[in-house]
Amino acid sequence: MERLKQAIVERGIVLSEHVLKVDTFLNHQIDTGLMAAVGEEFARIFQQDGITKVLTIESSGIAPSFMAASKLEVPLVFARKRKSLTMDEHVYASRVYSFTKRTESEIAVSKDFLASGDRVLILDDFLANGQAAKGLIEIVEKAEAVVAGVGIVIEKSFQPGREQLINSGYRVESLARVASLENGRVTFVESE
Amino acid sequence: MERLKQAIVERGIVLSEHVLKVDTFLNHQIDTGLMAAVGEEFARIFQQDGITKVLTIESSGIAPSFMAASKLEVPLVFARKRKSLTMDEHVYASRVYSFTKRTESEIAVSKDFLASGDRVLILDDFLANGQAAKGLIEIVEKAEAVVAGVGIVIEKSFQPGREQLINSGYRVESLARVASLENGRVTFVESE
Ligand SMILES: Nc1nc2c(ncn2[C@@H]2O[C@H](COP(=O)(O)OP(=O)(O)O)[C@@H](OP(=O)(O)OP(=O)(O)O)[C@H]2O)c(=O)[nH]1
Ligand SMILES: Nc1nc2c(ncn2[C@@H]2O[C@H](COP(=O)(O)OP(=O)(O)O)[C@@H](OP(=O)(O)OP(=O)(O)O)[C@H]2O)c(=O)[nH]1
Repeated sequence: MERLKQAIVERGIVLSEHVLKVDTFLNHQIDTGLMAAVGEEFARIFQQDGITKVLTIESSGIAPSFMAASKLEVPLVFARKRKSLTMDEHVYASRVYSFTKRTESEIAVSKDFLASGDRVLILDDFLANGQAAKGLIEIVEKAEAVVAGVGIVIEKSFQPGREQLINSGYRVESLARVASLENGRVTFVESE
Repeated sequence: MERLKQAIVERGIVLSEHVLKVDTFLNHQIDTGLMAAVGEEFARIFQQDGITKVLTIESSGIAPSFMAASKLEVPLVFARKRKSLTMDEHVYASRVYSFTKRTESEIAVSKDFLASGDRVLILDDFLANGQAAKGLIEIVEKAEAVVAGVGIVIEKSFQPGREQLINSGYRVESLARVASLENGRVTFVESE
């Protein structure tokens, strides 16, 4: 997605060979015009897939998913990383490992919001090692729902997440695919 | 806002005299159509106020704030409750007390995203004791920016938050004002 790649180049900061900072428009400040375009693009890509629900994870997944769910005319559900005031025990949960923190944590979705037979579009802001995506997939499958696909705003293609998801048979659609963050610059995967 | 009050009555669950559960459309599953209408209403209320930025707090504040910021054509910033991967020390922070947990925690916004002179619309999903709202106000004022107003989706009018904010001189606009949750039912404040 050209407009997104342009934002990454002009407004992103390469913090290291492994980390791209996009707090200016995605992870802390949100450019709602850009996120609306991102959401519309996801909806366009998946419009023929009979999506019944969009599933993401708090917090950075919410804004990019909002317009996607809106355009697909389905509810948006966000997995919780921590128990909220009104969440009960009636949940589907999965364990997610953090390579950075080297700890495991639990994410959960209330059983009320995933029905067997739902066709779920999983969306998230970043795809790196894929742990969050795999955790969401596990939750969808515990609910006996179908993962229609995984949509990602920014994929770090030099990390194993995408390949592992593809090898497990899932459809992955990333709006920007970063091949490298070396030498302080963003290089995108060549589009075919 | 009639459509919101109707959703609260039809889809909300009164968990106790003090807690209203609206996970079905606001706090876990998000009804994007309803949240878009909520955001448009905030934008309509504050359209003459020279708003330069919308400030909310992760996670439930993001969806109701998205369309408000979009219609006002300003960026949306969400305060963090925990340090993110790309957040540095260059932040405005404030302490927020939780009556339920009886603990204090810190919320923060990067200094990059609040400029002195910004006219900030603070938005959040619930107003109860007002601790989160006060924490956001403190952050705006540390940045030497102006709090143009506080917009709330659901106010629990039987709790002291609103009155304390009004007494401190802030403008509070709540789209639904809950007078009582007694006897398992929602009663709204009488509109004048
Ligand atoms: N900006 C940025 N973020 C990255 C990058 N790579 C991974 N992340 C994000 O870092 C966060 C922490 O990941 P960890 O669970 O510690 O995962 P990891 O060490 O196994 O990669 C996740 O944020 P999250 O769950 O989305 O958190 P939140 O923003 O929703 O709070 C993930 O999306 C990157 O290059 N740039
Ligand atoms: N559903 C619901 N929530 C209520 C109600 N009253 C307060 N809350 C929410 O409860 C959460 C916890 O509040 P605490 O910080 O423990 O505050 P308190 O005990 O002083 O009220 C806050 O969620 P938050 O910060 O918005 O969390 P998140 O949803 O963004 O994760 C607040 O908005 C209510 O009647 N119903």
